[in-house]
Amino acid sequence: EDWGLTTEEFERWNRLYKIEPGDGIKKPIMPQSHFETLGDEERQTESPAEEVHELSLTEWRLAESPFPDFLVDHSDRCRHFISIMDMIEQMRHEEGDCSYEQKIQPYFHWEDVDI
Amino acid sequence: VREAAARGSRQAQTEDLTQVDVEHVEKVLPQL
Amino acid sequence: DPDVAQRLRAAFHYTVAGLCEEVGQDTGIQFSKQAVAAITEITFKQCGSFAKDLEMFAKHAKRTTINMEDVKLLARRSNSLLRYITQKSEELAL
Repeated sequence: EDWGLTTEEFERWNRLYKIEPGDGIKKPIMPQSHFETLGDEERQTESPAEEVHELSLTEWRLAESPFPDFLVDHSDRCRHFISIMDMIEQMRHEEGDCSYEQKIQPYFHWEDVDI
Repeated sequence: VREAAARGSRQAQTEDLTQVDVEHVEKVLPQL
Repeated sequence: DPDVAQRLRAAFHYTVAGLCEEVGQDTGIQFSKQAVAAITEITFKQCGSFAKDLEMFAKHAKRTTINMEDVKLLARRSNSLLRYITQKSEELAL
């Protein structure tokens, strides 16, 4: 009936799940992202005394194919990311000529581009 | 496009390189 | 029409290459062809995603025309981007 935890629920959370300083558990945080091209006022600074574990977005990337899902399938954004990673993997060993460019070149028309 | 190019440039510069390669785009892709 | 899509992609690719060159001139850094191709594909697909979102926003507001408010909604997740888009919107309105 109420969004807040009951006393019993709070006690359980406090006992089992709450991370306290000195527990030896680092708080997981996402890496900060900021715009290069816009003045960005969104930088947040963690207190230097706080133990944090910055999660890596790149360390575990094996993204050529989607991992198994359960009840919720992968989003368009996820599939987009996977397809780009796949493309990068295929281009990684190219030197000089670019296969993407060669494939797209026949479709280029000057009249399509606003000079 | 400009943001992707700028972040790729930044990544290449961090590695003391004068060319943005596809690996640099890959590294900035998740946050982008 | 897949050919139209590929023509669009080719024009997009050309424009992206030009923009990368501009950024490169400012930073003294070059872009490999593969890097340009990757940025092209990232942003081309993202535009497709934007288009779907914009259509949904307009439909939700029971409009058949996408307007500036829909574009601002796209930028809602970043304060700096939203501020930039809003500023551009005001400039255009003037």
